[in-house]
Amino acid sequence: CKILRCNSEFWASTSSSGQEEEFCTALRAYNGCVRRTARTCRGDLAYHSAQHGIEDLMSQHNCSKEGPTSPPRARTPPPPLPPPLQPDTQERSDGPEACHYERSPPRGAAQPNYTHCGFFGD
Amino acid sequence: PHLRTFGDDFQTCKVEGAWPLIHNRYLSVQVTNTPVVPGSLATAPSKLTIIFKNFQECVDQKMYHAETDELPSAFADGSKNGGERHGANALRVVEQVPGQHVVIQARYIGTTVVVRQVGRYLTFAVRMPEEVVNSVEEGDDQDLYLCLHGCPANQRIHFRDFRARAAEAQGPGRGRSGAGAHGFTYQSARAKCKERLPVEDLYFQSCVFDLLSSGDINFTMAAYYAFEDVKMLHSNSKMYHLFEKDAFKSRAAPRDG
Repeated sequence: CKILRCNSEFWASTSSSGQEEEFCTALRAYNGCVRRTARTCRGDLAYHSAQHGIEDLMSQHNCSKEGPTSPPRARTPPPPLPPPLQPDTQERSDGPEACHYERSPPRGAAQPNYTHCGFFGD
Repeated sequence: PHLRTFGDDFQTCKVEGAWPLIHNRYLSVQVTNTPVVPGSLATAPSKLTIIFKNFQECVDQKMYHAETDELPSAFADGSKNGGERHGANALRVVEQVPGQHVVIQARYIGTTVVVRQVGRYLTFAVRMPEEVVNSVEEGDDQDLYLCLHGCPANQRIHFRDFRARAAEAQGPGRGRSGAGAHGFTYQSARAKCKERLPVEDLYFQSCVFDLLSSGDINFTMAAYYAFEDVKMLHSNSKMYHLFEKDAFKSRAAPRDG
């Protein structure tokens, strides 16, 4: 369970900023980070506290759940829309880290285990 | 149809009509199987619906729907990616061969889906992280999802029984050629399948089964491409080929005693 990492990233991202809009962005990113730890953190007190804490903070600061969630330490503008899809365009940016499973922070360096399912024939 | 589950069980099933293959927090896949030959138990996939659910700042909910003779290169809404969000390109439809071969990359969940049309029927293959496979909605009974738990026992067809019947049908006094209702003998079906599938694994066996039960030579290619997809998607090269003893060891053994 890597909930403490989510917590520290959130506090790091909000410590230098006083703007409400940026706080909401960081809060949404925090929410995303916490949600990604859901499976491994089930039953963890810090995880459940964070869940409730986020709801409270969102309500207090009037933040909407939908909206930008730029990662706290790399706030880049959205990339332009890509040209039509081609098989050779695999390396284009996929947006935030959370949108690339293998790069998602909570999983660290460990490679996920992949499984396969196939359905064919008569 | 033939099913290779996430647990590497290989099964042959009847499952006529609509059945769920996968259902979790991130996506749902449903397949519809229709009879190959009227009056026969043999069915094959003719429709496939995949729903990629709305995910954080990455993708809007998207549906991909394919039917026989309609294998689109886009989602149902005409788009080819995950919508307008920041990470929309983490979900993409990539057409490999128009009308025959589509790959859907869902990078935000580390998942790759391959859909093909071979002959008159569809094939489906997916590579998915275990974590995503097991991300089950709370309170959702997962018993019926074929990729996870295989076909229900009463829907399974066993090669061994089928082979025994095929061999019996070709025994002495059963006709000059020994050919089944669809023109293939057991030996001629084996010879045909051997051309594409030299290893006598369960893909080869399924090919023989399909030729004998349907007479449709396209099923040779369905088995061939299913194996090609395994080579592309399976993470363990030692598990590409499955043999009868491997396929039935985990589930059939206790039931069969």
